[in-house]
Amino acid sequence: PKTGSFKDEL
Amino acid sequence: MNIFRLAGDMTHLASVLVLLLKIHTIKSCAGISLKTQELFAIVFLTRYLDLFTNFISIYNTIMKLIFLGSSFSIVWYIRRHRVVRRSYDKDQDTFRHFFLMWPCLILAIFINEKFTLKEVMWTFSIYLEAIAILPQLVMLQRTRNIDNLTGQYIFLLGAYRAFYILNWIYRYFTEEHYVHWITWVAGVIQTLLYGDFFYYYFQSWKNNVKLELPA
Repeated sequence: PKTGSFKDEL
Repeated sequence: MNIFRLAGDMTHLASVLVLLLKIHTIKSCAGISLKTQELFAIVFLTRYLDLFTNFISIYNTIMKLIFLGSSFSIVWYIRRHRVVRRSYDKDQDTFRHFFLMWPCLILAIFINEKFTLKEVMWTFSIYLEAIAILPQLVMLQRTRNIDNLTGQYIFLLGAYRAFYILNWIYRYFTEEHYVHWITWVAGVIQTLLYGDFFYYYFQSWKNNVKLELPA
């Protein structure tokens, strides 16, 4: 899985 | 950003505003768990370490600042405000909340996507958020009689979680298929914790009676 791709959520 | 994510963020924002409204205008934090509020403050602090280094959008930055500012001011109100702190039911709020942090930290050290300080802290915040509501739920269970604003606050928090799950389902089908086990598992556990509360909330709403949890 790509790291940090959910970092655009709060 | 999809509609579910936006709805999730807005219900999250609304929950914070409802709580601040209760505290600020009624000058009361009756029924609110300080332990849960402290955990939320720690959640935001450890999750938004990249606030000034990783820019995503104006929207993201502003929302992060709102969540950080509101969570710390709520804690301040309950602990320090000379009127508000008198309404705090300390005897009902006895959960050993800092003990919840250790398993989350250990889990974050071992199960993360990348072993860096920022990434481990971010993962820690995800785990901690999943269980941060527990002291509040225990307190609800004890006081049983729940005023409207407290009930709405918890309902909106639960709605925020439910919308985030819909958001992940939507993202799974519309974006490239990256698997996000950490956020998904923690998020589903967190949402399930609200299940019981939701049940009684809807019952009281349907029957038009005051929300009261069974002993």
